[in-house]
Amino acid sequence: TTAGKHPWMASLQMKTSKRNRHFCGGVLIKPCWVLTAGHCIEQPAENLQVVLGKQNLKKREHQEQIFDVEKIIVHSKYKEKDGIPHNDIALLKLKPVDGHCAVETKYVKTVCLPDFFFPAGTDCFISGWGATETDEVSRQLLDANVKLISQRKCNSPTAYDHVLDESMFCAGNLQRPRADSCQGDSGGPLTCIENGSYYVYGLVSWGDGCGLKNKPGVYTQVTTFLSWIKSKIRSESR
Amino acid sequence: SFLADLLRDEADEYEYYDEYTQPEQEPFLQQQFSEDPDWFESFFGYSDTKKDPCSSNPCKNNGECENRGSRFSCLCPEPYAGTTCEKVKNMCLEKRCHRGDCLITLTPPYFQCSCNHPYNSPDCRQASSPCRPNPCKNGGTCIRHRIRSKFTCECPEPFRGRFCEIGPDDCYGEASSEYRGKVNQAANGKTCLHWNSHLLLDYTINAFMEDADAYGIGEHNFCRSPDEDEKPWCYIRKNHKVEWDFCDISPCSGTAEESPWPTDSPTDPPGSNEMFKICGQPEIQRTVKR
Repeated sequence: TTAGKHPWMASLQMKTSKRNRHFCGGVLIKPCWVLTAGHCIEQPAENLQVVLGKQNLKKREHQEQIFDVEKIIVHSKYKEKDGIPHNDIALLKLKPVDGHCAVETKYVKTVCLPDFFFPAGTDCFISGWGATETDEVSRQLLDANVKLISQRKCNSPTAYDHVLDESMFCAGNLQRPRADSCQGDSGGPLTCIENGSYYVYGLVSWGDGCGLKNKPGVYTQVTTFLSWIKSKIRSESR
Repeated sequence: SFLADLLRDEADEYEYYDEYTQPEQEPFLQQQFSEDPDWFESFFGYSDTKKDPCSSNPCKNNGECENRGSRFSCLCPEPYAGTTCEKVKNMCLEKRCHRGDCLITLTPPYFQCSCNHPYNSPDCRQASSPCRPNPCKNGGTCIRHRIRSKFTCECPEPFRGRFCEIGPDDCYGEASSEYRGKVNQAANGKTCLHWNSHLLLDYTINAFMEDADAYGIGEHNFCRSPDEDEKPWCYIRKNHKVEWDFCDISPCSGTAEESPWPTDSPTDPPGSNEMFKICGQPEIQRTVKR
């Protein structure tokens, strides 16, 4: 993708003594708040940093904004059962730098939160620095189009056979191997357009392999957690 | 031009190979039973008042339902099989179409070779003269190659396609699923597999899927988009494997290539005191120079 096409895209990185390491995606929903997948949170807040406006992970870029994490809020009902994450969502509160969190630029913007549903078949977008056919991590931010898949079809015996609950949905293609998210994309956004604005409808969560027929990507259903997101941000902002 | 011809030819060159080695199944009506085992009825004491298992017409594709007490069995007409006659048998197991593809048909003998031009039926082994009679449509000129069976149609503007059969009106509109044109060539130059090819029996999209007619899919190899993809596509055979590719079709004039970007002009960036007032609005240009 090109710089500025997904200005809400965040890179979650682990602070290491040498080079900081990208491990998950995230999405900027408020200047001080980034949404990500619950399963991305394995480290204490002090070991994490969030980079906004990023394009090439291997370069220092003039448009990037780097923040430490002040607080991590993983959903209380987040659980992993048989290797599958349920209620896979978490909020990261950014630590302000010089009194402010993210500064809006051409490359850093917030995405909208949806309080409505997009129908199955809607064309949506995914982005991330996750694994590709050839590498474990892509240094460049990549994006792809995916179609929303109905819960009924994705829970059919030939696909995920009733593993999906209401905190998840599928997107991609059931019949043919098509573009998909993969390891390292977790927590990143699946956005869909309504009236010319982008809404974060899903967060990259899990899938059986990547890009396989009958095994599309599974995303956290953001609408399910709308009141949770709002209440957590409200209570933290008081 | 020669190189282009060569590439085009090579793009569609393949050898037939034997893929299926399954044992042959019952050649005619196939009986399939429902799932309850024999002991089930006596153990649970089924009575005569039990509902007729055939009353719900469980057999598809004109299969004949036979009442077996608590169970049913379907007598499936050729080429169907499966518990409810929902599957299509591979009738091409014994058939070899040397320079072509074996297709499953719904009338006897339930298979047929579709031969690459200029190879002929019944088994696509023998080639006739590639340019006589002229296979090129719409005033196209047939050019022979050094290899006896190879040819190229040189098409007058605006016609194109292997046989100059594609006119300028053959294009796809905003809903790609509504395309009913006759393009049968993938973007990489390969000729599309027929939707009733035996190679597609294990795929969910083929000529025998539910509502195939409604999607314009049948016993042909024209590009279609039953899953409303960004443009029509088809299955192709590449390196002895079945793959799919988008087709070499243009959008109809007035139908812009679908863009993920809003068509409105970008919102003015808000002032520093109004930061993040608007969500979900990227500023960058929607087209990027390549």
